[in-house]
Amino acid sequence: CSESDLGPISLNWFEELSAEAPS
Amino acid sequence: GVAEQLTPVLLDGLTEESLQLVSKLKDSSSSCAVDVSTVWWEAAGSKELCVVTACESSVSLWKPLASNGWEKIYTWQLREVPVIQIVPLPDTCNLVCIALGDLEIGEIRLLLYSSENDSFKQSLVRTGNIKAVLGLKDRRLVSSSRTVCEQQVEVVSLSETGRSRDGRTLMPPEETVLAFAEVEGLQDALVGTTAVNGVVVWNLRTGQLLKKMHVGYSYPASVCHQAYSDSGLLFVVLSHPHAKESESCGNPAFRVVAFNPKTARSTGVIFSSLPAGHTGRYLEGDVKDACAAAVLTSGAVAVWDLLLGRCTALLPPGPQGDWALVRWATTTACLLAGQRNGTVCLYQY
Repeated sequence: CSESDLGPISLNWFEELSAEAPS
Repeated sequence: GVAEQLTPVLLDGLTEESLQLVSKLKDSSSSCAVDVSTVWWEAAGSKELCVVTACESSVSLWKPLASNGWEKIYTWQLREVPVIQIVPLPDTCNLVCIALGDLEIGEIRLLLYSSENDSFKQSLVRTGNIKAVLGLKDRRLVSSSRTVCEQQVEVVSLSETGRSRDGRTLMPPEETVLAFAEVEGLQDALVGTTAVNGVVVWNLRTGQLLKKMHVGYSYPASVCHQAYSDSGLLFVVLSHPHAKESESCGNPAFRVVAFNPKTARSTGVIFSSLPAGHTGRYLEGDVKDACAAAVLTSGAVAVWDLLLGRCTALLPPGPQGDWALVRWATTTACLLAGQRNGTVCLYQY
């Protein structure tokens, strides 16, 4: 699958989403 | 109650050499087998991989014998509420977890041996309208339960003696969570699938709900079995009990879907369907590492390599009837296939 299908990919998605999500 | 001797068999067609019968056990007291699993059990200084069989009113623990047979060590009686499933607890010893209920899970119990008073015991872990339960690493249990107004998703830690210690609540999505899967390569992540075909991601350490993503409408009632995090993507193994057959990918029992958790976009990566000429839809199954196994409506068991999307073994219905259950043992080297009459066959894969 290419990046264009899925949008920009981040290797640190888990940490980034944890920083953004309400706690 | 003692198992039969091993009878090696060769299976037809594509199955040759990939599955080999190692041993067989038959619970003669079982009226209707509901589940089978394995558990590490330590007694008198020796730790062995034992088989657990469950029927509606009892759960039995079987120890391997030197002769490739099986001996029943103990049977826990559960007469008040029917057993629905065994909940495997990875990396645990001397602990069996079961879910009980009528149409849906009403309680979760632990079955164990207490050295304090030298007896086999059972203890209640939780009750409620439980929709999904999964045993996690480090002797933890996650479950979702629902009342009319709200959903609760809870992680409970279990002690060696089975008593539950402090629990943590995970932030629930609005939709009912119907299945959970741990994420390989990401220790603190947990995924779930919901009643409206969504995939949700939690941070197990903080309890945060990180993302809600949609699987798509082509595959309703998708159930997650396993997830892997790699190269910034979340690969989720889904089974599709209600998938429609298509010309391009046949009748997929399992599908690996790649999600980008940052954008919630997804794409199907690999479809695991039956080879041409074989029919049958997914009924129930189990996934371990990159291996998937399922019982099909045809009464056969099929095994797939999920990375290749290729069916690697097919076990036709036995002489005594259709297969009803299929589970991986603690490794994918061993597959357990069960029939409703209580017969369990162990295959080397």
